[in-house]
Amino acid sequence: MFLKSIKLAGFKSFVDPTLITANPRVNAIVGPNGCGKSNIVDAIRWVIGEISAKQLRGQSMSDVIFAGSKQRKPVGKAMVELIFDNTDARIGGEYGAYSDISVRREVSRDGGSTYYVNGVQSRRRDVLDLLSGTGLGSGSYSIIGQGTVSRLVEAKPEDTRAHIEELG
Amino acid sequence: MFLKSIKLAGFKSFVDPTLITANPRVNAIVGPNGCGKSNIVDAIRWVIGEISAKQLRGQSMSDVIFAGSKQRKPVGKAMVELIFDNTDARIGGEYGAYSDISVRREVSRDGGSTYYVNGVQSRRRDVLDLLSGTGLGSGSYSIIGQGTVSRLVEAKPEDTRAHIEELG
Amino acid sequence: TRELFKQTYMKVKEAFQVLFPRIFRGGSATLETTSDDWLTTGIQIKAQPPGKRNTSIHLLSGGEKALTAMALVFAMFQQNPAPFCILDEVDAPLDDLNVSRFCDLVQTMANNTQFFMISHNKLTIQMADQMMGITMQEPGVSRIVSVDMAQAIEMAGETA
Amino acid sequence: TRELFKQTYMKVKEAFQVLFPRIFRGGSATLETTSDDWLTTGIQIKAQPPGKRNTSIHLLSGGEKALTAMALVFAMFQQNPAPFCILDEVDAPLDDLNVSRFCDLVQTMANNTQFFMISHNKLTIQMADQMMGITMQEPGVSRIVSVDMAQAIEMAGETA
Ligand SMILES: Nc1ncnc2c1ncn2[C@@H]1O[C@H](COP(=O)(O)OP(=O)(O)OP(=O)(O)O)[C@@H](O)[C@H]1O
Ligand SMILES: Nc1ncnc2c1ncn2[C@@H]1O[C@H](COP(=O)(O)OP(=O)(O)OP(=O)(O)O)[C@@H](O)[C@H]1O
Ligand SMILES: [Mg+2]
Ligand SMILES: [Mg+2]
Repeated sequence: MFLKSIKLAGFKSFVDPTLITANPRVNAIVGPNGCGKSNIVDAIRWVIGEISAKQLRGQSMSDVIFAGSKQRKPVGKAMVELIFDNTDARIGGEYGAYSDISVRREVSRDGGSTYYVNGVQSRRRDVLDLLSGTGLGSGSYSIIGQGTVSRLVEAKPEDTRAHIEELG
Repeated sequence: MFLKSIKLAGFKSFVDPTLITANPRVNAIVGPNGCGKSNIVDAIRWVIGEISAKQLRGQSMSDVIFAGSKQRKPVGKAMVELIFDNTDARIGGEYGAYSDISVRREVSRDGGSTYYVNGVQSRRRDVLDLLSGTGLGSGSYSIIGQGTVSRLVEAKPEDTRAHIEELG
Repeated sequence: TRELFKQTYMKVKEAFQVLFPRIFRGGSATLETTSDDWLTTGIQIKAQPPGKRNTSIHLLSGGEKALTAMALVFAMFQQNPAPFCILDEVDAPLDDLNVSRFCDLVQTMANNTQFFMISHNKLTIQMADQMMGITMQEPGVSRIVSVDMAQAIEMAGETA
Repeated sequence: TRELFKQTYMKVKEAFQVLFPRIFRGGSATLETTSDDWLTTGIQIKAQPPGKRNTSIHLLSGGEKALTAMALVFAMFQQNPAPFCILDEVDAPLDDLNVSRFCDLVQTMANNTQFFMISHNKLTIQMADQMMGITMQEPGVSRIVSVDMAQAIEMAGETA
């Protein structure tokens, strides 16, 4: 199973609809400071259910919506969609038969978030359940954010314990 | 006024007596991971009066003494000496006439630290007073440690205030 | 639960003990409990780069800490492997030789896991199967361009 | 004291407002008080890279934060300038263009202040007047060698 593509629109600096197609193996994301690389990481965290604004470097969840630039006005909503290749049926259950599984999240400034699995509106809970079998989600070590690695090794023993507890 | 030379012996990984002669302008310190570059920064902090082991990445002040390697035994004491060129008499007062000013600190495992200014045993207080007129010392922004820069900008407003207060 | 935590801990510890000397080309590392009570014990990380004798993990260098942390991250990752792993500039404090050793490890793990590496480092970029270049021609607006190796290396250097 | 703090704050603020657009080649930044009481007010950092509209400093990128922080560090340094300034790998999150802009700033300040830069970055190393190479031929034991440019660049890449 792997991530085939990422779609973003109105998400942080990715105001225009953008499609990122990924390689099943090693992908390098490059570009100058401030161009939007870590924003892609935030987008992936967000669409798989992140609800802590701080984890997304914001102060409120609506901070992920494009806030405008000198030349452009802010927009009213943000959307991110991940399409997973599931031909190995690593996601089983009711979605096991699908070779492509899409997870989408939308948010507007005046409303909350809405989740969609294969286009069907779902609860955040459903998305978490869908992905938890695959090792994604809180407590997993699949997303290492910028500047966070050294604190793992400087952590107090009780925090290191907590990290390992969250794995099991 | 500038730092002419740094002598180290028994200080962290600089177990053998080492002399570093510096350029009055821009010096680059290079070398692979773990070779001792930041240990030199620790040495400078230490000799000008650092008393927080945490600021030196240790848990006790004796952590700065060479603790041995696979091939070498630990040693019993550490010494660092800075020699300043004071031909511009930036340090005035009783030392104003000296064109070279040396500040040295020694520590042994079983004892405390001893400070020496131009070879004369002094108190830490004297060293702080000597250097405070030059902008060195706690609250100054002359030593920026590895990995510390981003937290300046992420600091809470009360902490940013504290930084500015310490300057004045 | 006490037993589940103990099981997970033992597996992470074992994986960490194997991964560390592999990345460092020697030395050793382990995890230790701080008390006998499995319900409340803390976990201490111990690490010794090759040829060194360490008193505390805090005394390690910036690059040594980063590499030790990645060995631990991968040891934990292996207990609950996700389909992909995203690493945002974890190579920033590493010198070139350590970057290439780290890239070797990623290459091995990439046989089973998809990787997304964000990096300004030429060596890291060069080991990728595909490069996505992010640009901000219009200030504040991100775009993606697929780039070849030469373009990617150049892009790692410009400013938005 | 209230008046002394206010004076220092105004000078740091002014220096910061000048340094930021200089390093970023545009944009603006400032400091703001969070209350009217000079005895207790917090200080908020505001920064806008060129062409962007920022809601909060936390949303800035890793490199943008590092550069903003250095503008603030130098603004504070100028209020109480020491004979030397030591910067330990502050260029780690910067892309090459930002490294060279940062180096330009250091070069200007080096007319009045001695600098010690620890870096793995070739551009930073190349701007130095003197290079000290630190080696660990014998594991755990540091030695210094004076090196020329070519050797320094090579050393920035090996592993102890
Ligand atoms: N809601 C938003 N609307 C518009 N722009 C935003 C929003 N949130 C963040 N940004 C902008 O995105 C930029 C940060 O992007 P990002 O962190 O992805 O950069 P990066 O490519 O990772 O850079 P670096 O290499 O420095 O880490 C900032 O300049 C920030 O102002
Ligand atoms: N008291 C001590 N005795 C012996 N070795 C020590 C002592 N304290 C620290 N060290 C060793 O010094 C090394 C760290 O050196 P330092 O932090 O200066 O590296 P560095 O050159 O800055 O590397 P990096 O580029 O990764 O930041 C560690 O390997 C550590 O074990
Ligand atoms: Mg980033
Ligand atoms: Mg270091």
